[in-house]
Amino acid sequence: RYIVVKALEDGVTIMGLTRGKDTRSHHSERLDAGEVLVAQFTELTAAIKIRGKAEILTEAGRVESGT
Amino acid sequence: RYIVVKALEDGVTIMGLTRGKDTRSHHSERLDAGEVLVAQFTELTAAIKIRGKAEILTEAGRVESGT
Amino acid sequence: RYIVVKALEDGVTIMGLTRGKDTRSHHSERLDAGEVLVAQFTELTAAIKIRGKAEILTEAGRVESGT
Amino acid sequence: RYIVVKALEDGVTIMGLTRGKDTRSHHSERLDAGEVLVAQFTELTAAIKIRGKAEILTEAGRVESGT
Amino acid sequence: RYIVVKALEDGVTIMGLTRGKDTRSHHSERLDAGEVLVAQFTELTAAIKIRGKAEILTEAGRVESGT
Amino acid sequence: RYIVVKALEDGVTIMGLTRGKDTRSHHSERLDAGEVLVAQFTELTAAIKIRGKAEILTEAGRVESGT
Amino acid sequence: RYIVVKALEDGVTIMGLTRGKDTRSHHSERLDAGEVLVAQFTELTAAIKIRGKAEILTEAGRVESGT
Amino acid sequence: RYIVVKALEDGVTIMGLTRGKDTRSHHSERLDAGEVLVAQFTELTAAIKIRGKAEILTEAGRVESGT
Amino acid sequence: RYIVVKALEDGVTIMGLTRGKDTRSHHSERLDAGEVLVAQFTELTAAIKIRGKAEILTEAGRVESGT
Amino acid sequence: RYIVVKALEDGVTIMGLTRGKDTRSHHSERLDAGEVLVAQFTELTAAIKIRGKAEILTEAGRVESGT
Amino acid sequence: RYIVVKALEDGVTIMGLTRGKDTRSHHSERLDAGEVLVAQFTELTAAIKIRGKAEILTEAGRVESGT
Ligand SMILES: N[C@@H](Cc1c[nH]c2ccccc12)C(=O)O
Ligand SMILES: N[C@@H](Cc1c[nH]c2ccccc12)C(=O)O
Ligand SMILES: N[C@@H](Cc1c[nH]c2ccccc12)C(=O)O
Ligand SMILES: N[C@@H](Cc1c[nH]c2ccccc12)C(=O)O
Ligand SMILES: N[C@@H](Cc1c[nH]c2ccccc12)C(=O)O
Ligand SMILES: N[C@@H](Cc1c[nH]c2ccccc12)C(=O)O
Ligand SMILES: N[C@@H](Cc1c[nH]c2ccccc12)C(=O)O
Ligand SMILES: N[C@@H](Cc1c[nH]c2ccccc12)C(=O)O
Ligand SMILES: N[C@@H](Cc1c[nH]c2ccccc12)C(=O)O
Ligand SMILES: N[C@@H](Cc1c[nH]c2ccccc12)C(=O)O
Ligand SMILES: N[C@@H](Cc1c[nH]c2ccccc12)C(=O)O
Repeated sequence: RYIVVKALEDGVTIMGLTRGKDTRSHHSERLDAGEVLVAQFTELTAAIKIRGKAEILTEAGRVESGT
Repeated sequence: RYIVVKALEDGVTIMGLTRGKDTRSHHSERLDAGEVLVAQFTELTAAIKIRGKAEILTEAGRVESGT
Repeated sequence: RYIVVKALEDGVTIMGLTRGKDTRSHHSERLDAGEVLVAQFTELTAAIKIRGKAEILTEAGRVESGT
Repeated sequence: RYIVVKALEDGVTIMGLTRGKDTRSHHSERLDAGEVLVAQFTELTAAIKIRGKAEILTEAGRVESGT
Repeated sequence: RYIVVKALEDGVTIMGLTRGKDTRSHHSERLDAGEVLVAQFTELTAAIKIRGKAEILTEAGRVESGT
Repeated sequence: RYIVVKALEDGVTIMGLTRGKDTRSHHSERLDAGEVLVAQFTELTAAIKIRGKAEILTEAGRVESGT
Repeated sequence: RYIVVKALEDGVTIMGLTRGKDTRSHHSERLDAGEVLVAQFTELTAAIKIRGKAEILTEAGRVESGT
Repeated sequence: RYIVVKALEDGVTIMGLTRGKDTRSHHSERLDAGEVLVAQFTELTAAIKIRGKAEILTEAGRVESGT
Repeated sequence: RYIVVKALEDGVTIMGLTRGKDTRSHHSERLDAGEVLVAQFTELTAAIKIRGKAEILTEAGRVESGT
Repeated sequence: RYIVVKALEDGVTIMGLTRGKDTRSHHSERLDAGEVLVAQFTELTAAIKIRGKAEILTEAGRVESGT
Repeated sequence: RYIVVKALEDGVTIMGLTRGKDTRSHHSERLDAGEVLVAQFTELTAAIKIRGKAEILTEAGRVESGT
């Protein structure tokens, strides 16, 4: 299962949070305006946090962050 | 399976509650206005509690917390 | 599989009832007005009882408790 | 798989009937008006009997008991 | 998989018929008017027979018995 | 997987035909007007034959026998 | 997976054709007008041939044979 | 998975083509006008060829051969 | 999973291309106008190429080749 | 899972890109106008690249390349 | 599961990001205007980043990058 994130401004960050006893950010991907990341949930990533203005598509529906 | 939480104000908290005999919060993620967390249910997390004003999308439907 | 409970008043309680030969409450989560709990069925929890005024979303449909 | 029962009066009873050669009630949960029980079928529970006025949601549809 | 039976009169009977070489009734559940039984197919029960006036919901559709 | 048979007259018969090299009737269930049988396909039953006037619901659609 | 055959005249025949290197009829079920057969595909039966006037329901759609 | 073939004229042929390194016809079933064959894909049959005027229903849609 | 090919002219060819390191045609089936082939993907066939005027139905949709 | 490619001009190329640490083209299939290729994802092919004017049908939707 | 990317300008880049503890680009595929890439998630690729003007189809919906 994955989510789709399209940055609507520069410097959008998408953080992968770890699976297991610890919940920390293992990676932060930066997107500039117009860039798209399609990111899965994995053995490593159990939660995904998005900062900045972006359009986010998921199987549960669509939201806009940063608004 | 995951849920989508978009904070509609600062200081929204998303608590992961433990799976098993004990039900305690193992992690509390803070979101400020506009930030989005997409969070799975996992081996560790069997319930998720949201405080503050937020839009929540799930496969069972959409609710707004804090209203 | 999970259910979504949004408290519409203070002091809503969500009790997890045990799986197996015994049916007792192993945990009672309190929600105040506006708080949301998304709770799975688990190895431990085979039934969930809700008291108080709340909106409840499930895959079988939506009900309001306490009314 | 679960069912959702919302009591529409006091003293609604939800009986879990045993799986296997014997069909007896292993537990009877009482609900007062407005309370909701979301109950799974389990290793122990192969049938569920509801007495009293209640709204019942299942994947096969919705019925009202006690009317 | 289960069926939902709501009795529309007193003395509705729901018989579980055995799985395997023999087809006999292993249990007969009586429902009075307004009572609801939600019953699964199981290792023991391969057919279910309903007598009396009742509303029956299944995944294949809805019928009324006793009419 | 199951089918639903509602007898529309007395003396409707539902025959279970055996699975395997032989195709014979291992059981014949009689239904009188208004009675309902919900019958699964099983290790034993690979075909079901219905005689008499009855409403039959299946996942492939609905037919009326005896007309 | 099964098909539903309702005979619209006397002497409709439903032949089960064998699975494997050989394709021969292992059984021919006769239906008279109004009789219904609900027949599965099995370890033995890999094709089903219908002769005579009948309504046939399958998951791929509905046809009428003998017309 | 199966297909449904209804012959619209005499002498329709349905050939089962073999699975594996070789692709040859292992069986040719003849249908006369109005006859119906419901045929599965199997360990032996990986392709099915139809000659003559027939209505063919499959999960991918419906076509008419011989026209 | 299979596709359905109905030839709209004589001499339509359906080539099965091999699975694995090599991609060559292991079989070419010729269809004349009106003939239909329903062909699976298999251990041997990982791609299917169609030449000539034909109607092609797949789960992804319908196309016409040779136009 | 497969995709459907119909060439709308001569010399359309469909390249299979390898699965694993290396991403190179292991095969390039040429299609002339009107020809159709239905191609699976496999142990070998983890990405497919299309050059030239073609109609492409996938489970995610339809696009036209070369425009 | 895969995504579909159609380049709407020259020099669109599609980067595969690695699965596991490290998140780096293991491959960058360049597309020129009109070219289409259909790319799976794999043992190696857990996220896909797109730069440049492109139409992107996924099971979660459609977005346009570079706008
Ligand atoms: N480390 C946590 C990450 C997580 C997933 N879902 C959550 C919901 C709330 C808080 C943390 C989480 C886990 O594996 O479960
Ligand atoms: N520790 C509990 C957490 C939980 C899940 N669903 C619940 C419903 C009610 C109360 C607690 C819970 C469990 O594993 O089951
Ligand atoms: N301990 C019971 C809990 C339960 C689930 N569903 C029920 C329905 C009715 C009564 C009790 C239950 C069980 O494991 O089955
Ligand atoms: N003990 C029975 C309970 C049951 C399930 N479905 C039923 C239908 C009718 C009567 C009894 C039942 C069983 O395991 O099967
Ligand atoms: N003992 C039978 C019960 C049964 C199921 N479906 C039926 C249909 C017709 C007659 C009997 C049955 C069996 O296991 O198969
Ligand atoms: N004994 C047969 C019963 C059967 C199932 N489907 C059929 C269709 C036609 C004739 C017989 C059958 C079998 O196991 O397969
Ligand atoms: N014996 C054949 C029966 C069959 C199934 N589908 C067919 C299609 C055409 C001809 C024969 C068949 C087999 O096992 O495959
Ligand atoms: N023997 C071939 C039969 C086949 C299936 N699909 C095809 C498509 C084209 C040509 C042949 C085939 C195989 O097992 O794969
Ligand atoms: N031999 C190739 C066949 C193939 C399938 N899909 C493709 C797409 C493009 C080119 C070749 C292919 C394979 O097994 O994967
Ligand atoms: N070799 C790569 C091929 C690939 C699949 N999806 C991709 C997306 C981007 C770049 C390369 C790819 C892999 O196995 O994963
Ligand atoms: N290496 C990461 C790649 C990844 C997937 N989803 C992500 C979301 C955010 C950041 C990184 C990722 C992983 O395996 O999980």
